[in-house]
Amino acid sequence: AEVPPEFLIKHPLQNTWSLWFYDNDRNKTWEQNLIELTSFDTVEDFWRLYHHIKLPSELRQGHDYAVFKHGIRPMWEDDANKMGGRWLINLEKKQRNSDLDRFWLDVVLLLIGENFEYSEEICGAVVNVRPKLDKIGVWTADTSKQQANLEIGRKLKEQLGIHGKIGFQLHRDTM
Amino acid sequence: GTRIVYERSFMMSLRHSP
Repeated sequence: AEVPPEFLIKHPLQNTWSLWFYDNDRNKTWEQNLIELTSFDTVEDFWRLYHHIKLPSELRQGHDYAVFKHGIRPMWEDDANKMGGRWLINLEKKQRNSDLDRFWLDVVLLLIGENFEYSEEICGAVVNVRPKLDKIGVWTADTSKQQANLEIGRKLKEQLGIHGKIGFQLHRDTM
Repeated sequence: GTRIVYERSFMMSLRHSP
């Protein structure tokens, strides 16, 4: 029987995305610890990667994942991030098993599926696994675009079902 | 311009495709 086309053609993403890992090796510099693992540009390739790697909750404390548009490094200094900021979702330790992994997956799917109305303002997302407080940050390109940034924050809260406030930090302030 | 958008549910449906 003929295989239906949708099983033959991989579903292309609007953008190519890179998965980064931050290793937290004390003997290395911060930049040496930040490693671009691979990049992907189809839904199928994303899932193949996702099934292949550890979940955030399985990472050692001090490690990060970042998913950024290919060509943007997950650091303030990158030209695409300099004028930008991040929406920050804090997760207590007890949420590590209940919320961390599903929030992270939902955020990544929002990114790669271009589900933000102002998706061109999106640079990427970072998940920090830390002793007390895990953090998921969604990085945007230009903090002067207030409506775009607010819409991105609203969509995040809606998708993740967060009722309280979430904070937005300008990178230059965090610097 | 146009943009390739995938809903979460659609991407989830491809989670185990070969």
